[in-house]
Amino acid sequence: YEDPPGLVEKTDFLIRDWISVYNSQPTGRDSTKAFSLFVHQMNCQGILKTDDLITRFFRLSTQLCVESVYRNMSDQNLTGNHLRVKCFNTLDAFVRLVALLVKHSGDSTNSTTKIHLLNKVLGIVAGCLLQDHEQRGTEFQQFPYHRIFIMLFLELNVPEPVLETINMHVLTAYCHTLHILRPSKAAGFCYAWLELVSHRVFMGRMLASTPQQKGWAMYAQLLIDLFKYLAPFLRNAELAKPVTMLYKGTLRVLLVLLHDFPEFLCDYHYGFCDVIPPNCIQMRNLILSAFPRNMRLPDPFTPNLKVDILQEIAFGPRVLNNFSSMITPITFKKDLDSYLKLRAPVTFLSELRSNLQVSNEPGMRYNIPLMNALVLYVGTQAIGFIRGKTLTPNMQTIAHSSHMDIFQNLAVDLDTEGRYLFLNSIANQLRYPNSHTHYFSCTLLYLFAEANTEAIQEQITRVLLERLIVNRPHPWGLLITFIELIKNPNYKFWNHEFVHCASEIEKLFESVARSCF
Amino acid sequence: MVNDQFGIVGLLTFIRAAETDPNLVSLALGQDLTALGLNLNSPDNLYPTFGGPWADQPCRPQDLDFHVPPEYLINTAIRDKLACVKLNRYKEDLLFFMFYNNVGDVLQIAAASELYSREWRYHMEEKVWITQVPGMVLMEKTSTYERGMYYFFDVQNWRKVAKEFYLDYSKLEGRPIIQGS
Amino acid sequence: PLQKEHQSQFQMMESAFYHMPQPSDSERLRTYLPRNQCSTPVYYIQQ
Repeated sequence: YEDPPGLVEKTDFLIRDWISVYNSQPTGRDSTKAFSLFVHQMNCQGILKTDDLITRFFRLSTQLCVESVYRNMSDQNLTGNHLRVKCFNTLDAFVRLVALLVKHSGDSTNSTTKIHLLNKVLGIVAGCLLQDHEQRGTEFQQFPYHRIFIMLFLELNVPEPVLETINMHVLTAYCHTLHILRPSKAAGFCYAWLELVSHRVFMGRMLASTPQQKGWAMYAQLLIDLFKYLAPFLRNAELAKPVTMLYKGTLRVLLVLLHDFPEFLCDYHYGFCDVIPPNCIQMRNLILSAFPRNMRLPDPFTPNLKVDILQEIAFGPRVLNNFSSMITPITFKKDLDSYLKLRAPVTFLSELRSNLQVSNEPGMRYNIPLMNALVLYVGTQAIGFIRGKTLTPNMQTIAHSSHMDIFQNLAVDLDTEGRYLFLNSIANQLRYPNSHTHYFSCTLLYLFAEANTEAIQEQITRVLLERLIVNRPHPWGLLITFIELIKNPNYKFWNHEFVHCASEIEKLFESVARSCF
Repeated sequence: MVNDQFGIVGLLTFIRAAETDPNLVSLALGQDLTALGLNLNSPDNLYPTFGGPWADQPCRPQDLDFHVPPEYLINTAIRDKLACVKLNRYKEDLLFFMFYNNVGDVLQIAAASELYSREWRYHMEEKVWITQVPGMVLMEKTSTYERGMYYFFDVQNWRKVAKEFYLDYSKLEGRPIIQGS
Repeated sequence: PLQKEHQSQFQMMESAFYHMPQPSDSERLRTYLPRNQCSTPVYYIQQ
């Protein structure tokens, strides 16, 4: 609603004054002296009188700075470096003012006012961005907002005591803002957004220097925002250039995470696999290939590798998200638990498919997150059940159980699309050596051996093969499962028609077999 | 066999498409992730020098912001009061510093050009700077090569080291040219 | 098939694609020795 009369002019005057003061400092960019004079000026102009006026001041100054950038960008005489330097002088001055106000607001021990002001400013800039994005449409420019956010982040992450004490709040405020500005809300800001999320200082703070991995869950949420945005575009085979650019940028970020923070990917892969489209095979493989840095993986091609006796197989991976709560509706979960316990109600099995076909995602026939959660829940229950009988999961102990009833029912009863997604849910558990990898590897091989139609065996082969023919990396659990399938004569793998259906397919199997033997 | 896209035939369709239209299968067959400009075998963490999602090489040393007191930062107001960069006034070790710490930048070529004018030559294969040892007699000299004692600049120990070289003139870089600005 | 909202998202992304962020956008402004990238000879030190 309307600003008080004269506020726009006052703000315009103050901001211009600050920018010229900031850029004319004779002693470099140390503007703390100029800052105290300026705050006095703001006070005289009554800007600091109420929270409402401060909010209006920041909105108006953000708009004025952004407007000046749009004007510069439309100036034909300003191009390349000159254009950017001119814009930076305005934007960096505004950022410096915000940073100093955040640092010096309230007394040095009182973080609340600082964080309150930072959240306010970030919210205002985000609001201006979304409004600008809405109003300008394809004329929208990410540049000024990108500069404001990154320079303010760098200013607030310099190693100064007053900032170190509020750093977790600064990171949280930024994650909230970046979630508000996620690509599905501001697609025109998506490249700057990914650049902010993957900036070396931001990544370092969120994933490395913040104690007890307190930044990990927020960072995972930002990546899920990105995957959710990319999913519809990646589900189509042909990638347009803008999508390829964002997709390739995402691969680079995931490679840095795989190299520097593999445990982060190990912990959060569940949520990522819920939103990454099934045809994004390499990106999913990249995430599933992560393994703890202190673990040494036995070479999957070791002749007669005895996976059952690896000591890591006895331990379950860390599971952070509450996947059992994702099994809805509650009646379905109750029937599931009842069936697992009592193998009743028998109708549970026949209703499985219809429960899995309830999807609120337009264009999706199956509820993939529910499928993933169900598979993981039944599998972990099975491991507990087998262990409860002081046995260890293997090809014998996993059979003839309510858990395997469910898996076999899904393999038999689902249509080809549903079965493909179901088998993908299992294959997503084939990672580094742990009890889940081992159990689900045995399950996949068991379903192959006990299949009552060749179609099931063909689709198990399809799901494994498409993950193997893609460029590296390949998860360890995937390799050991496929090697067992083609090496162990009990599965009569090479007798199947689908193995010899075309020369390319035959050659593929033989090349994989050669690298095994 | 399964006759829709969820069986082996579905995969075969992708594999065959790869021959005709690789862009169609960029997701299904993936790409060489070692060619995205990240040194995946690096023993050190990659994130501190990560150039960003669009960069196909890590940050160079001069690209990494380091926190310095604001007084050290130069703004436009005093920029013009400071002397310009004049490479012909700098000693050799500063020129070498600029050459090795401004990779991919105009400064690297400018420093190379100044070293060239001071009779240093860049060996394009050995990737080292070489200059003649004053007063040292050449052991061999022909129209295509010469052999003798020379100084080369040892980056690891940051000093000139005398060493015998067989110098094939075709391996020495000509005068570096600074294009554009 | 892409939903309507995806089409409009794609349009916004496509226009942003033609104004990609520059490396210097995420770096402090260097007034004295600004980043001045150029293609140096491949035989020069690159790292």
